[in-house]
Amino acid sequence: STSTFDFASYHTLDEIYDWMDILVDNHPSLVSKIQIGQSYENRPLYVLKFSTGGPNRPAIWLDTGIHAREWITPATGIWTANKIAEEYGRDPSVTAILDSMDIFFEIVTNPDGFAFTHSNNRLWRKTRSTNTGSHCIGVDPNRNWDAGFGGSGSSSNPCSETYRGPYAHSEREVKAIVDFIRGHRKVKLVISIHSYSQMLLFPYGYKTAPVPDHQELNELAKKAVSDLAALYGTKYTYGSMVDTIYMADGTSIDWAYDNGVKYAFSFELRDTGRYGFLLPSTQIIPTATETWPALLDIMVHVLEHPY
Amino acid sequence: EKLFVGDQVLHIMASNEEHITLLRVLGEQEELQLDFWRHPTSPGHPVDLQVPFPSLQAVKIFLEVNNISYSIMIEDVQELLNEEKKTMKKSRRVER
Repeated sequence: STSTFDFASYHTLDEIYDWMDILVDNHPSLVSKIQIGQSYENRPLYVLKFSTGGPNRPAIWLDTGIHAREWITPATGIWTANKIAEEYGRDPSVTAILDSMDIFFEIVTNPDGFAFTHSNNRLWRKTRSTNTGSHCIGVDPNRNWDAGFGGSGSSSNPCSETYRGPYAHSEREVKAIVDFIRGHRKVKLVISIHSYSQMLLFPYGYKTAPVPDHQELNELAKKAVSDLAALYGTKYTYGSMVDTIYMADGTSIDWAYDNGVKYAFSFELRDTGRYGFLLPSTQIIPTATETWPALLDIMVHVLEHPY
Repeated sequence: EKLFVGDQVLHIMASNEEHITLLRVLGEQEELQLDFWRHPTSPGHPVDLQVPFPSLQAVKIFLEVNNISYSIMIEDVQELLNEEKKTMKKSRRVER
């Protein structure tokens, strides 16, 4: 039962994958687990599907853990996935969303990297693919997307933490999502969750021009961060990636936007100012709890603004 | 398993564009094995930099010589990792 699962603790990949099965068992008519591919080291890439039925509904894509060392993000993802399952039929917003849309949630987007953080190097960020001609391992899976790929906001050096990879979608972990979203055709919202600088970002990251939907995305981000702050007063900044943080080429949300997903956001979860990527597990529940209203704001907005 | 004994994370405040440039140049020195947890972007935005123990002295001198202010965000990375491991083990032992 999920009641025996400690949401306030960090977990290994095996524990998380076992928990997914328990979640599916506990909510068989709502949650299923699908495999969208395999990682470089042949680990399954699992996605939780929340659906109340109906073929080919519009959908929401959520992902956590694309950067392996950001442990707070899969931990928040687990709490959030459980919350979605538990609130269906109770919370009017969650119920309304799932009565019309499906939610796809990839809790561990970079399982090879995540497993590596548990066994060899807690601070590993990238995938675990080898790079021809270099002794350095791995590609930054958030510089590997076909959106401004290869520009100055990423690195061509395989030893860099922001190495973009040899070509766009070279990483299986990225390609699997690309194929899934393209194949689905009705994904209306993409939210990718990271840590730790308290930001809510939207496209673009690879160019300074504002997206045509800038004003709407900005207003929505403003509301989301305001509701997020209501719980513990956590202050977020928001805006386009390039204006708010830095120029970043080849990111997932830019790819999503350029491929027809109007609502594309990237969260940078809380920073206590003391721990960075090593946020203590006591912070998991507060982080997830404060993030929930913001996620819900965005999902409800997408439900109410079909396109 | 890679250990991070004595590694520190420095919280750096760059107050002008020159500082930003200097921090970028610092990060390119591969022998120092630095890892930006938060990259230098623009003046006023904090930069967090993980510095391996053997590079600490050189980095701190560099910052001080160039009048770039910093504080220590994490005193010893390995101590935090040990604590994290202990907490995970304890959580597994507890019967809920």
